[in-house]
Amino acid sequence: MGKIVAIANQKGGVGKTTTAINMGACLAILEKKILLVDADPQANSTSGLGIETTEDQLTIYDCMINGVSAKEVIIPTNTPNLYILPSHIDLVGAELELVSRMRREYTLQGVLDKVKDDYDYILIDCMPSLGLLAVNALTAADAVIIPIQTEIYALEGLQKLKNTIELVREHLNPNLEIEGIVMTMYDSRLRLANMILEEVRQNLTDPLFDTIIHRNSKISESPSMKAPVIMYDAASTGSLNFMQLAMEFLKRNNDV
Amino acid sequence: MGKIVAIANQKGGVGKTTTAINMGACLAILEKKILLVDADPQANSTSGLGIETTEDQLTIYDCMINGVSAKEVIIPTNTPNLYILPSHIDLVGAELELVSRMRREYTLQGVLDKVKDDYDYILIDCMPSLGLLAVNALTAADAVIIPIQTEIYALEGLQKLKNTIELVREHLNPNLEIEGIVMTMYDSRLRLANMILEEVRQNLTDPLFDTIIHRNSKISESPSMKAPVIMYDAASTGSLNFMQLAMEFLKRNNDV
Ligand SMILES: Nc1ncnc2c1ncn2[C@@H]1O[C@H](COP(=O)(O)OP(=O)(O)OP(=O)(O)O)[C@@H](O)[C@H]1O
Ligand SMILES: Nc1ncnc2c1ncn2[C@@H]1O[C@H](COP(=O)(O)OP(=O)(O)OP(=O)(O)O)[C@@H](O)[C@H]1O
Ligand SMILES: [Mg+2]
Ligand SMILES: [Mg+2]
Repeated sequence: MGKIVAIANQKGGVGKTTTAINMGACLAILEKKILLVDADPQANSTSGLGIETTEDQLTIYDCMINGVSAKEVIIPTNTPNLYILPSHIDLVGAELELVSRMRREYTLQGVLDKVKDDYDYILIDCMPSLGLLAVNALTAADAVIIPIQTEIYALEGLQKLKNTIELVREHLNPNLEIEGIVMTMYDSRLRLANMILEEVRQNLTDPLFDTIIHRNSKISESPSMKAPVIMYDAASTGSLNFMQLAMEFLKRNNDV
Repeated sequence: MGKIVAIANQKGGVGKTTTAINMGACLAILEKKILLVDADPQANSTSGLGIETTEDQLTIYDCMINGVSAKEVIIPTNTPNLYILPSHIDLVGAELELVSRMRREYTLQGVLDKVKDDYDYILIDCMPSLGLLAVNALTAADAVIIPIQTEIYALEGLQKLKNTIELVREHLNPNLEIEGIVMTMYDSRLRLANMILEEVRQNLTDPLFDTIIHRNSKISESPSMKAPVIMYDAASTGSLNFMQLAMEFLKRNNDV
């Protein structure tokens, strides 16, 4: 019974896509069957795994707006056990097209219900917003992972995201819980980074993953190689960090 | 006659807010009267300049949805000559509320028309999206500055943004032009950063600012001091880079 986890934060550039691709790939290496849902019109999860969206390639847009079954759209990636429901820039239009539909917030949940049992875990890479597409992802999810980079704006945005999660829990998806906060792009030499990390550890009540993702050049290079960092440079700090994160995630889900 | 410049890129975390606040502050130090419009529900430009949005503080939401005049909402900042039209998380709702309005794309243009002549330059800090709010900013603007960090996803996103700019130029705002691309968070020690910089210099036909904004810890610390970097640490590389950028911008506009 696949657990659906949304990887969300309306703050831009905090490492949502990087966490989705690399935690997903490490879980796949650990023999879990993983579906990565790219719910961002930028389609960075799609391009970061080397998927070219040609004219006739169906995408998540077709599932959400034209009712195409996800089974017809999902494709394998170069990483064994890792599959993707690809995205496309057309998804920008989906928010406006969904507005007047009935049960518009449940559209993505309806799409994923049909494939949920085919995977161990489904990870949704969210766009940097709290609009209708992001609400769709939170409504479809069982839990949320919140990447936060060790920067001021990323920390400030957390409360707004938690307010939205609470609203979704009250009105749309009572089972939604916070799986955990993941600190990303951490550079131990920076005073600000250590200040933020301390603030998060001391003051936040939300579950916090022990694993910290350090800033690592192999991580930022890997999308140009169209591969997760574990496939690009398995010996790098980045690969080690994400493998630790995947193991910790499985432990928290009693699935090791 | 105030020139309106949108600072836009749908890729998250590329330095839109940092460019808006710091280029704005440096232009203000150079005795230009500057209005910073925070068109992002995250309200990072607002909080980064130390503006607390209390319950009774009016924001851009009130201008766009309730027809309140911008003159009543604009407030000064701690930096002389720098004023702000503050934002609030409620702006998330504005996209859905605008959908069924007539001439919905021209809403922000209507708001700014009334104050345009009070400022030398108006900078719009855009949210990381190509949706209705971002289209409003591009429709209201005379020109666009596109911050790009030296990363793969930021480069990939450029073509999608240019497509949207072209659509806005054809259907909504024929005068819209690209003021220039600004490279941000550049770290000369990283192979990837140099590769991206080379790619931009060789292959892009768009105007590119000579000034490069280097990664600099004072820049990322300054929002916690509620001040632009020029007011926080005037001797830092960050302050120098943004002062150079402001000077270059004025030269391009024959306004030195
Ligand atoms: N640990 C890391 N070390 C180095 N670079 C990183 C790391 N994590 C992410 N990056 C880089 O930082 C940038 C932002 O990360 P990413 O695109 O994953 O964030 P995002 O939250 O998905 O952004 P968006 O809000 O646009 O969807 C990317 O260029 C990525 O390659
Ligand atoms: N030159 C720089 N050196 C160091 N840190 C920087 C620099 N420019 C931006 N930052 C930091 O990087 C993060 C992202 O920048 P910023 O928030 O300005 O991007 P943005 O494009 O406005 O993001 P969003 O898409 O969420 O609106 C911020 O925490 C900021 O402090
Ligand atoms: Mg992303
Ligand atoms: Mg911003």
